[in-house]
Amino acid sequence: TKEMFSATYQELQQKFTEVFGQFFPGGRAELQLVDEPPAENGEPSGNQEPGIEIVAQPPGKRLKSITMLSGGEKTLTAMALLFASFLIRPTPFCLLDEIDAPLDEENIGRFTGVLKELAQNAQFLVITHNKRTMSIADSLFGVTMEEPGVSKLVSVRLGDLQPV
Amino acid sequence: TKEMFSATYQELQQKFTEVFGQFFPGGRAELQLVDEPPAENGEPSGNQEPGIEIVAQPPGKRLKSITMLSGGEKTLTAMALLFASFLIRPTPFCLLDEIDAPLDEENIGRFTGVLKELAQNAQFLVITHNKRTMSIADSLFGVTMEEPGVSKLVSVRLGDLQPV
Amino acid sequence: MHLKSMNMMGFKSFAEAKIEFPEGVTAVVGPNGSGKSNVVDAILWVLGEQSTKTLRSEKMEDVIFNGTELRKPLGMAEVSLVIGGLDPAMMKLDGGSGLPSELTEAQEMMITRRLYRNGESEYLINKIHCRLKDIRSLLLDTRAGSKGHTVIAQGQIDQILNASPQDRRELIEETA
Amino acid sequence: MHLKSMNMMGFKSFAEAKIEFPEGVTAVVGPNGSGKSNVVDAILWVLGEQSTKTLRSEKMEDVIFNGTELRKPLGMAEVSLVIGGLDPAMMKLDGGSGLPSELTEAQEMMITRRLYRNGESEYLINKIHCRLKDIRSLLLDTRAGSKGHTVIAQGQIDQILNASPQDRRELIEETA
Ligand SMILES: Nc1ncnc2c1ncn2[C@@H]1O[C@H](COP(=O)(O)OP(=O)(O)OP(=O)(O)O)[C@@H](O)[C@H]1O
Ligand SMILES: Nc1ncnc2c1ncn2[C@@H]1O[C@H](COP(=O)(O)OP(=O)(O)OP(=O)(O)O)[C@@H](O)[C@H]1O
Ligand SMILES: [Mg+2]
Ligand SMILES: [Mg+2]
Repeated sequence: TKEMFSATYQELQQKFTEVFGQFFPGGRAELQLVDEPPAENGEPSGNQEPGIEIVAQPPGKRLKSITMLSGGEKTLTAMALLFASFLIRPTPFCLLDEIDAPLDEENIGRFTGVLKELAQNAQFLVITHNKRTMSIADSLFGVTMEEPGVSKLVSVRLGDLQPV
Repeated sequence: TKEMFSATYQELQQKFTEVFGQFFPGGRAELQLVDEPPAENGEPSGNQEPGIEIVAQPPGKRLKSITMLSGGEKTLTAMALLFASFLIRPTPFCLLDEIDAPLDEENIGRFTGVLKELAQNAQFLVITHNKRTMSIADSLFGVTMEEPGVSKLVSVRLGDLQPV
Repeated sequence: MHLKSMNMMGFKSFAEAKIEFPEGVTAVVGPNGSGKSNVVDAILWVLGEQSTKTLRSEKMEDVIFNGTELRKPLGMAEVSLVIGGLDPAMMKLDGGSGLPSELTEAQEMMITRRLYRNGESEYLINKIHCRLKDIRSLLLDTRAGSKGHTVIAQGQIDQILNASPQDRRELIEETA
Repeated sequence: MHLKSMNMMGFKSFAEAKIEFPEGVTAVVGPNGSGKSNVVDAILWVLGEQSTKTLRSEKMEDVIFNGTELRKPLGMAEVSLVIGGLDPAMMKLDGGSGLPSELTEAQEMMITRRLYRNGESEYLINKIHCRLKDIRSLLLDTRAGSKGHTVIAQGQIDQILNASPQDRRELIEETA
């Protein structure tokens, strides 16, 4: 229903701006409702509902659009939106598969900071190759293939992992 | 011309199998020429030339197709094909932008091993966040934004980088 | 509501394995190709996932353990997920499913999905056969089924940024 | 043939910067958003790249330094790339370009590309105006222009695996 969407939208907008500020201190981001441009032939698109545009500005920069963000900046912006939507409609668990891959050390720190906050009320399963992300986890389990082609689960302590 | 393609194809096939063997010791890979399947309506596709199928089998596994490879296995297989084509038609320089992102420590070691071999006759510019990849480089340069939004280039020694 | 444990038999590279799910943040680690993303696929599958593309397969039978150089392929894949901390008042099983009412009093529930090589599939709640619809309606009340931000598959995080404004609206509505 | 140095003025986030290219493997490092991929874009651009999508832009003017909170946008982007170790016998400049013949005796060459906000663009070889065609034909002889496996942009490594068999053939022919 229309009222429901606009209430959710307002909440999401607010949380998105908040989490983005935690990932990009001094930066600014918001969502904008945009009407769909008429098709090439001038026909109105027929879609009554407006779409959602994302504006994200890392600190000190003057970007024209999110297509100019770097690989890591894009991932961090997408995470801010993901975590914002989790904050307004929490689910009991969340599975994240190597979402930290493009991030540098500093941004891994920011990502894991917010992650720890969210994990107070939900289970987070985070697949990662990054030692820093592993180091903040409450528990760790390993997947191995001692027998080629057959996966086994083993419990792992952080100390077990070979040093970089 | 047709003869040229088939000569290149044979060379590529051989090098691909070789480099794949270095990345996946005990594994096996090959290229296959496949005719394009007729379109849904039974019309033969107008395309005279066969396409190229990739078969890749990590050691001990019995995969039905490359879609079942993991994220890291896919990247390593794509790299094997890339390096094979570099070996048969070398170019003076090669730019690789964070291609090591999905790899685990062991595979980073295999990737950098082959990279060092290839870099004997060409310049390789490798953008990376991985300390192990940095450690094998002949030289290092850093890109920073001391002034927000304005990039500068600085020369970096490996020791300068903050420890993990 | 929380995930308690999961038992996988013949699902992708897991011939037979069991996981206990702790609270808080759990890091899943291991070499490339060892089976980490297959754990995510197992959770999606037992919760009713129908898209083969999401499960990185060409057809649904590709999720059944396909064998190795030393082992034969298996004839069936089975995943059972135990969900704990349920609030019985929340569980509105629709009368039509014929599932026994004590299900609605339980604190815990086990959801099972099976697939045979011949394409036949089965769904069970606490070992009692049911329909996918029953599992879906159970999950709806616990918000465990909602896809929106529950699962981010490998390489998919930038999807929402690259989507069109219209598609983003739909993705966000799914969350609402 | 090898890359010797590159000078960037007003290209993306580089208001003004110069790089010397060493031999062997050079690792380029730096925080997210600092400008590493922009270096790759600069090399592609000066070698004649025409696709805005490959340059992560909506229109070609987006490559011109757009300013920051403290600096004004610039009116022009200019990149000059010095290529060394050329074999004069290899360089077959086509007579029609009117470029002086001593160009073909040089060991080194500087290629320059400029773009103004009004959309006008210029190409130069050793500071002498020329056409893109001239740069392309020069590069053809040194194989520096061949796209195939020379540049793998961020996130693109799996392209060749995900492509259709027909597209793979074309990608491989480009290399031949
Ligand atoms: N039906 C099946 N039977 C047997 N093995 C399978 C089946 N489906 C997939 N696999 C195996 O699972 C492996 C991929 O596992 P997965 O994608 O979970 O790896 P991963 O641990 O996520 O690795 P990465 O770190 O590279 O992402 C493949 O190598 C494949 O051999
Ligand atoms: N025309 C322009 N004017 C000014 N700045 C620009 C312009 N085009 C792009 N940028 C800036 O360049 C930055 C992106 O740089 P780049 O993609 O090279 O980062 P990166 O170092 O590769 O980061 P990552 O490690 O995240 O991939 C953007 O944040 C944007 O501000
Ligand atoms: Mg994976
Ligand atoms: Mg980059």
